[in-house]
Amino acid sequence: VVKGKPIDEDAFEGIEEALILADAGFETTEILVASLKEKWKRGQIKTTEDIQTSMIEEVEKLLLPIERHIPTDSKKPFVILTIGVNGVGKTTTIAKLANIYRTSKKKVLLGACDTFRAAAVEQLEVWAKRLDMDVIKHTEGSDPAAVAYDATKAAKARGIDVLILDTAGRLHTKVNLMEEMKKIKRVITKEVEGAPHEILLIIDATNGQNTISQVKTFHEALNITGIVVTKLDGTAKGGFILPIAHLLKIPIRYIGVGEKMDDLIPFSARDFSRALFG
Amino acid sequence: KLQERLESTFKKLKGYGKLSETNIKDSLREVRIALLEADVNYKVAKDFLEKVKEKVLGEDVLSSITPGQQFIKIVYNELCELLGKVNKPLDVAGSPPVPVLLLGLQGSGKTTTAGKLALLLRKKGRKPLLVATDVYRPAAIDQLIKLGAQLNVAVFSLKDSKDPLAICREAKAYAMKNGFDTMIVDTAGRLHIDDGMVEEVANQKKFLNPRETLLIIDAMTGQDAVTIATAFNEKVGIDGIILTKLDGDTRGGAAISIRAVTGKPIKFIGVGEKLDALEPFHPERMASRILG
Ligand SMILES: Nc1nc2c(ncn2[C@@H]2O[C@H](COP(=O)(O)OP(=O)(O)OP(=O)(O)O)[C@@H](O)[C@H]2O)c(=O)[nH]1
Ligand SMILES: Nc1nc2c(ncn2[C@@H]2O[C@H](COP(=O)(O)OP(=O)(O)OP(=O)(O)O)[C@@H](O)[C@H]2O)c(=O)[nH]1
Ligand SMILES: [Mg+2]
Ligand SMILES: [Mg+2]
Repeated sequence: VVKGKPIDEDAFEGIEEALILADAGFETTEILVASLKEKWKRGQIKTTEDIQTSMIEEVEKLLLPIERHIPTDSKKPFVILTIGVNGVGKTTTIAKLANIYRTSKKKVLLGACDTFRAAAVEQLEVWAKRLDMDVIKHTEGSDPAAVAYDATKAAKARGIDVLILDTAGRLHTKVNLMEEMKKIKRVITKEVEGAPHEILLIIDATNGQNTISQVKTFHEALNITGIVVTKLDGTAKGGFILPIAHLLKIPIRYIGVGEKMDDLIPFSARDFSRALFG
Repeated sequence: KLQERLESTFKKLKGYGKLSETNIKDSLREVRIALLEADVNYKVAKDFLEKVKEKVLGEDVLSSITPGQQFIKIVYNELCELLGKVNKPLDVAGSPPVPVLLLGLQGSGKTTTAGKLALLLRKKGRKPLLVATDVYRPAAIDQLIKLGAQLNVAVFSLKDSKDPLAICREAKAYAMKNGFDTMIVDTAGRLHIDDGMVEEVANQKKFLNPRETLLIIDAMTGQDAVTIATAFNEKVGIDGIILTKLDGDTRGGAAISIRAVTGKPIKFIGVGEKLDALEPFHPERMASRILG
């Protein structure tokens, strides 16, 4: 978008291209570009520079309501159930989140409920060792709900502040795996009333429109309370959070920006909207 | 569905005789929306639709009883053409041990796919060696070792090495000494914009001189597929692609984008977490899936 020039059709195509390339999706892009054209017709924006400014403002306004942090001071143990499709960064995000809680002097316990994937428990154990935290685990192939039960019980017994549970990656289209997740949730609720207090969905910034399908399906099945968008240190922009904000209004808690323990930062509507068009 | 939407746009064109640039606009727009919703890259979709426009204007679509269906058939055929008409199998020709190198972004499914390829080769009567060169991810080597154990396939690893190139060297020597005819080299996930890591895998490739360097990419990948595939192809060089996690409901438009910008064949698709969940790529099935 060339700065300061009077607006023409090409300018709108430029913003349309930017939004689509950012994975905002066709529908949301249409809505945003249409509102921009309205502003232009009403003389509220005059130059191509106005387009960029107006778009950033509009997106920030859209995202501000979902810029909400996890309320971990509300309950003890505060139970976080981490879910998401395969390979998005659940296990790594748990380590990063545990690190944040450890830094604010909270007692954290981890639960290795991925009893399916090869070396999933070992992976979480390596992180736990680095964090100097315990992991509740069972043998490979055991019932993940049983691990969740033991971990929740242990969290109560040990006076833990935050319990974070890792689960196996699962495609939202696999009915039996979604049923397994519902069972894990029920087992936790039976053990601690109101738990899990945070059902945290991890999504990958490199994914496209399928992310919307993931969020909708997981939300319908489990009632998600928070989202983390990972791998924003790549070139993908994660624009799908625009339709998520617009349609589902689920809070974005953090964004993942790397593979190290410190690479998790609180979601900022302002920073995100700027990065989208930057 | 796309077919229904196209039938309705063509209903409006009844009696117009031949298709022209102007009256084809709506139909092309409908296809464009379908492609973008399927994650086909913005620019790739644009170029693709230009090709479709030429083909459609050259044919007498309106004289058909079902012009919408005719139109879709042209789009479908163009997609199949772009995706590669002939399935290209895994190339493991050459003097043993034949190296196959896997690379890709974090979490794309490389380690699991390495196991799947090992099973495929073992079933074909070959003696593959899995090589673990991901020295970064916690328990990555354990993961590959466990997969090898499940398959009864040998895994080469150096637990205390932090040097993927050194692991490759020792693995090759080990393979030659012990009669392995194929080496499937798993690598760490890396960003295409991480120069150090890109250089690392390029050096591994230089040493190994693989018969196949395969880009493992998640079928859910969005618009970024173009940037990713171009970067890896230009900076490292790839011979083929494996598209993973197609057992979900992603439309998989990334396949189109990647084919368009690299011209490299999609050799396999991953359709599950189990080690037998690897299938040869079929362009017609992918084309139908993308069109929804
Ligand atoms: N660049 C980058 N890589 C990440 C980020 N988060 C996770 N990863 C990497 O992504 C890969 C997958 O991470 P995992 O934590 O194993 O993902 P997962 O969702 O637990 O995977 P499954 O349990 O197999 O479903 C690893 O290589 C991580 O280091 C991120 O924010 N940025
Ligand atoms: N449903 C499904 N899951 C898959 C497929 N391929 C791999 N996975 C899963 O995706 C997740 C990531 O797979 P990995 O093999 O660990 O991915 P990776 O590329 O080696 O990850 P990094 O080494 O961290 O870069 C695991 O949960 C796998 O089981 C597939 O075709 N379908
Ligand atoms: Mg995991
Ligand atoms: Mg791996």
